[in-house]
Amino acid sequence: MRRIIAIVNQKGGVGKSTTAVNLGACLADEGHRTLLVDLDPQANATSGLGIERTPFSASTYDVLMNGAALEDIVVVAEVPGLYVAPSSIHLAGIEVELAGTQGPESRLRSALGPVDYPLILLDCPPAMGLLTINALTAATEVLIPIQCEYYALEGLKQLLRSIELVQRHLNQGLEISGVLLTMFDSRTNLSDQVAGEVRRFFGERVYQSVIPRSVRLAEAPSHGKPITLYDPGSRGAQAYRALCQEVIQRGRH
Amino acid sequence: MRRIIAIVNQKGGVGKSTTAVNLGACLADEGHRTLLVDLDPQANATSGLGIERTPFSASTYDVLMNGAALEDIVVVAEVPGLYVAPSSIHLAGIEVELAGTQGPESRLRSALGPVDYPLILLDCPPAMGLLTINALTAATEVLIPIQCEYYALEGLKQLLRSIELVQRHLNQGLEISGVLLTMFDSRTNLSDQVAGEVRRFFGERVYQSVIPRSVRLAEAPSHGKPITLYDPGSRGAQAYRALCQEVIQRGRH
Ligand SMILES: Nc1ncnc2c1ncn2[C@@H]1O[C@H](COP(=O)(O)OP(=O)(O)OP(=O)(O)O)[C@@H](O)[C@H]1O
Ligand SMILES: Nc1ncnc2c1ncn2[C@@H]1O[C@H](COP(=O)(O)OP(=O)(O)OP(=O)(O)O)[C@@H](O)[C@H]1O
Ligand SMILES: [Mg+2]
Ligand SMILES: [Mg+2]
Repeated sequence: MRRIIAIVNQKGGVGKSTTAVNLGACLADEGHRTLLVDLDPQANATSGLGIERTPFSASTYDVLMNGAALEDIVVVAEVPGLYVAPSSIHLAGIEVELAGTQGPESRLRSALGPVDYPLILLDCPPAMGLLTINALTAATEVLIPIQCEYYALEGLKQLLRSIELVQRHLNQGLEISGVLLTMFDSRTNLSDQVAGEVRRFFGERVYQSVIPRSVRLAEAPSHGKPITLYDPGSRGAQAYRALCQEVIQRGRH
Repeated sequence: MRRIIAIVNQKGGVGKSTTAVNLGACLADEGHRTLLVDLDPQANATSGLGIERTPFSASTYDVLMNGAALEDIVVVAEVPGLYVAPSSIHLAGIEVELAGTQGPESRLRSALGPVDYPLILLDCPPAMGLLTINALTAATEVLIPIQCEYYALEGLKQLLRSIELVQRHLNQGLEISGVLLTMFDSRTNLSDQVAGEVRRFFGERVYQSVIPRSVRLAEAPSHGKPITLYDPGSRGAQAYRALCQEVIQRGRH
């Protein structure tokens, strides 16, 4: 049974793309053939893996808008076993372009139908719009990255409500498989306070692995490499490898 | 001539709301009566100023959707001279609700017509959707916060293209009055590199004042206070006061 993990949080800058890229790389390193689908018009996950684009390159836009086969747009990443369905800026207009069409929220689910990867990660933009709804409709599970800062707490209730709506009307099988604490800064009380709130709110669903705030993680995308290639011995690499183990474990049940 | 400053960047988590709240507070401290309009469904600027909401409180949603008068939803902030038009989660659905109506992008401009504040700040969500387009259509100028990190550079060309489109078709008078470097971490090369790129790209338009990465800035919203009330002597407060002076200066020409 393949797993499709949507990485979702409408709050901006919480580490969605960083998690998609680095968790994807770690899963591939562990021998799990993994597809990363970039649904964010900013295409950060695409460039974070060093994939060059031109405005004319095929992307997830062609799949959602023109019915292109997902397999036809997939490219290989530098990490063996990791594949990417790149995004493009054209995705920014999709909400308006698909308004009024039949079942716009299920286009990704149909496109993923014939595709064969045991693990699929979906990177989403910072909004609860049609692209994120497509991801939640196609996914088997949701991973929620939460930055250890106050503003990030505020949107959580709303995020859970949106997920519930999708579970009720579009995808009954969807479950929240995990909540990931990111950018944890052990020198500040703020991180501890927020982490405490998140654990009270989500309990067991919070991953034990916590991603530390580390400049090496912010530097890696400028080299087009995941942290496991850019600085394999760093705290960031260790944290994402630990997360990867937990993600694999949670898939066993 | 009143100034309407849209704080825009579709990249998430770059410091839009933090800038709206703290620049607003500093402008009010300097004696400029200022209105902060929160257009982000996450309502971070609203809560960052300690304004309590219930799901039934009047908000910018009622203004854009139901034609409520903007003045009727304005509340006072704790800072004398600073007023807030609060947001609400209902804004998240506005793109779909207004699709197909006549001139949806000009609703904010009409609503701001009768309103009388010398300075108006517009906080935007992390997307180039209808809410941000409304802000760019209503604004006299744009302030672009840019986080000193690699991913934040990637969306700049697209952001400029969107602003050009608005200038051509919706708001000829709109200009980019300034670019603000945020979360600058002097201990890392990454910040220097990104700041250098931004200055090469934007030249004079980059504000001299640079906002340092400072945990006090991230703590202040959990107390519902701008930095000038939470920790007036901090580096963050000094940086936003310096920015405020530059913003006032740039308005003189
Ligand atoms: N653990 C970390 N430590 C330090 N920096 C980080 C960490 N995780 C992510 N970053 C940096 O923080 C910024 C935001 O992260 P990222 O872009 O992955 O978030 P996002 O949720 O995908 O943002 P968006 O909402 O715009 O899609 C980026 O510049 C990234 O390099
Ligand atoms: N200079 C700074 N130093 C440290 N933390 C900061 C700084 N500026 C903002 N922050 C924190 O970084 C996070 C992102 O900032 P903020 O929410 O203002 O960005 P935004 O662009 O408004 O995000 P969104 O795209 O979700 O609207 C918040 O938790 C905020 O408290
Ligand atoms: Mg992202
Ligand atoms: Mg914001």
